[in-house]
Formats: sequence, structure tokens, C-alpha cells
Amino acid sequence: KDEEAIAYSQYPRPADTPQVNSDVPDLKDVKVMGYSLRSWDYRYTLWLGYNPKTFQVNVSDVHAGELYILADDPGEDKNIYSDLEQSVVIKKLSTLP
Amino acid sequence: RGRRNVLFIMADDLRPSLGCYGDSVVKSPNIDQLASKSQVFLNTYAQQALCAPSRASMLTSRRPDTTRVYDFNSYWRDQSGNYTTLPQYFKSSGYFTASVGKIFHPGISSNFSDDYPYSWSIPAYHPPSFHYEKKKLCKGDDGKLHVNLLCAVNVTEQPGGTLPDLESTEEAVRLLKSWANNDAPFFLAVGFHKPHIPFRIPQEYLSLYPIENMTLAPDPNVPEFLPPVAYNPWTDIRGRDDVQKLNVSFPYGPIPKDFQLRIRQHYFAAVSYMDAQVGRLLSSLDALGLADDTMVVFTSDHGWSLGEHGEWAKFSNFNVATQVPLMFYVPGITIPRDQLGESTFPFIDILTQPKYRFKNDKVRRNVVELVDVFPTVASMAGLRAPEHCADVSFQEELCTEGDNLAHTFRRRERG
Repeated sequence: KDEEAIAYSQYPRPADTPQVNSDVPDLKDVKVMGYSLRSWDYRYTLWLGYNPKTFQVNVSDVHAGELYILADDPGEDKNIYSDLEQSVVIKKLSTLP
Repeated sequence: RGRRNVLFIMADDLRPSLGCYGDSVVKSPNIDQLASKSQVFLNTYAQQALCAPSRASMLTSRRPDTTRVYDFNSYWRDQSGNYTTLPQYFKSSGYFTASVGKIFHPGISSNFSDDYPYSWSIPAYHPPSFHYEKKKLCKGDDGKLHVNLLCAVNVTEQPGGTLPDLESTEEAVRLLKSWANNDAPFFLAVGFHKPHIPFRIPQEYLSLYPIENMTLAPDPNVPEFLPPVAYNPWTDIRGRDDVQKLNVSFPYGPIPKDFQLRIRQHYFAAVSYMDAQVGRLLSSLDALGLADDTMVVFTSDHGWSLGEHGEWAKFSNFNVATQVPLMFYVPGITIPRDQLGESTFPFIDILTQPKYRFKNDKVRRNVVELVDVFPTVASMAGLRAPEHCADVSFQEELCTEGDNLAHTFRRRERG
């Protein structure tokens, strides 16, 4: 009961840059999956390589990351992932199931 | 009746831009009234900001990686597992279940049947006038008809003199009337099509939002350090005649500021129009004497970016695209039975009654998810909530990847 409440979401992409089918890629075209976890305090997202034939995500194939600290940045406009990439927080979050 | 009926109301692409969520611009008196008698979850998130995957996820209580529905072209029973849906669970528990409007995403993703007969006792109802939703029916500045994004119309001039959500409300009320004196409990799901684009709405709702009062999103530009993969180029609105005329560059835009204001005006007007249909539905529930033994759930499939981050769509992991309203009215629990008066949900016509005031008495601030809806609705209706799924659950027909939030209705929030 004392665990922090977390919500998960995900979104597929066909490529690392926006293209005409980026909004709604067909499953066969999905190359990257963005997995988000969000709490009261932050939203952390990793964009990971994804194989649509096996439905497998490659957790070591990190295409990009996002981290927003919502108390300072409620609109999610200041992505500080790069600033904190090597930090303890990121390492801890990356080990979550 | 030994069990509570369920009226399950869904909006389409509705972010929590509602009075009851603290929005000072949007006029949503009927949903606010429902919220004042409900438990309101202030921080609820969809599992994927796209209609078909989100609805499949919520209605099976499985995450997209378990439904394996990520687009419009997969049906979970073929793609991953024969998962039991929320309405199917009620149907198998003796409820009469019916779908009006958009509950499952239509087409392949619900087997071209809205998952009938698994989920529903009768075939799903779709408003006939939805056939015209993408036709040239919006009067442009040139006086001709176009396929526009902004499409405030004189309803009497539309085919059949109606609009889809008006028809859905009428059908839902007709069903409620037919069940009012039945002994069998019902689960009625009503899915409104708005505020999804195009904004084909009764023109009078625009008057609630004078363009001179509209403001841009607080952060209308693409953030400097946003990875390109996180950005969506909102292609669905680019194809509309009125947006095409703007010659917006791909993929980043931007849309001219005056048109941004008009998109926001039309979205808010669409919310008020949808709110009026919720009000008509709830006042009928009330008039039929069903409000004291029917729980009401109100939510949406995901949100929509109204210019935040330079985006005009869902299709992302941003909070504005994933956050949704969620509230549960449970007579006797969210409102004491002795406070259930003669009129629980009187219709509030925002076009003639601009002043109203409601207060949310029961709110929860902790983060919750749409996968929590299934076990919570089941539990609050008096059924057993499904057990939590195992780590791998493709063979499990009935389980939940969410949390049963029933305990939150009686305990003070912690943390």
C-alpha cells in the first residue's frame, strides 16, 4: 500500500524521425516502441527497438529517452533525460520490470 | 434488483478539459454535476493514445503488450488471446448488455461486430448519420461544402436533420425506457463520438467560446530537446480541406495562430455539445427512476493535444494525449441514499443556463490507469473482480493487469 502509484503507457513508431505513418504505423512497420512510466512527480520514457514479428522489445537498443520533472515542468517541455542519463535515478528506473 | 445496473459512458478523444477537473474555460455542467456525486480520479492515464488499442486494453483490462493490439488492424481474440471483456463479464453474470455508439473501435479491431455476441446481448447500435461524418458537409468561406476540420453546422441542414451523438442519445434513452420495469440488471455502454475530429457539431455551441476569449496553448512550440521519435506529425488533420489550405509544412508545422485559436474554440464547443448529450442521458436515467440503483461510469479512450508541444492529435506519450477523465457514481456509496432526491441529474442546458456551480466532494489524486476500470466496475457493481494476471497470461481468459480501486471508495487517500 505504500508503493508509489505508477501509470504505464506505450506508443509505437515506424522510425526515429517523423514520417507520414508515424501517427498510426501498421504493426508490421513498427520499429520502435516508446514505453512510459509516470508518477505524481515525473514521466520517464524510453524509446526502444521493437520487433513486430516476435513482439519482442530490445531493452539494450535505446533510441531515445525523455524525463520530465512535473513539479518544475507540468507541461512536459524540458526534457532532462540527457542531463541525467548517467544518474542513479535513471539507472534505478531502467531496472524496473 | 439484487445488483446495480451499469451505465458506462465514454467520450472520444476527451482530455480532462472539464470544469470538474479545474478547467476554467470549458463549460461542462452536466458532467460536472455527475462528478459532484461521484468519486473523481484526477490523474487517470490510458495505456496507448489511440482509439483501438486503448479501448481493447481498457475493456479487457490487459495492456497493449498483452492484447497485441497497437493499430486498427488487429482483433485481440485472433492476435493474442481469447480475453474476456468487461461487458462480456457482465453478460455472463446475468446482465443484459448493450452497446450504443462507439465503445469498441469499429472494424477489424472488434471483428466487424463490436465483439458481438461475446460482449453484447444484442448487436451494437451505430448512429446512421455517422455515415456522413467524412463527407462534404461543412460550409466553407466560399459558400461551398467541404470536408473540413472545423465544421460547426446547422443541424437541420444535415442529412436526416441530426448528428451521430444526438442519435446515440436517443437510442440509449429508448433502451433505458424499455428496461425501466425489467427485473434483469443491465449494462448499457454509450460511446459518444465527440470531441473527436472533425468538429461537426451544432453551431450554437461555438457561441459559448467567443474567439476573442480563446488563448493559445501555454507551450505551442515543439520542445527543443524533444527526441524526434517522440513527436507525432498529426497527419489526420492535415488531410482536411480547411487545413490543407493553410499549406502547413511537414512534419513540424506550425499551424497559423488564428487557426490554432479556432481549433481550440471548436474542441471546447465539441466538449460542451457532448456534455449536453451526457446530460440528456442522465436526466432520462433519473426520470425513469433508475438513478438510485444504477452506477454511472464516465471516461474517455485517451486525450488530445490542443497545440501543446506543437501537436494537434493524440498519438504520443505526452500527458495531454494520455490523461483522461474518470469518475464513478455509485448510489449509496459516492452519494448517501438519503441525499438522493427527486431529481439527481436534472438536465442543465448550458445555452440557456450559463451559471451553475458544483463542488467535487470525493476526489482521488493518486495516479490510476484505464486497465483499472474493469475490476473496479465489476467490484462496485457487486460482482467479483477478476484476479490479477500472471506475468504471462495469453492463455488466461479472465484476469486483470490493473488494480481494483474499490478500496479507494471507502478509505482516505494516502501519500
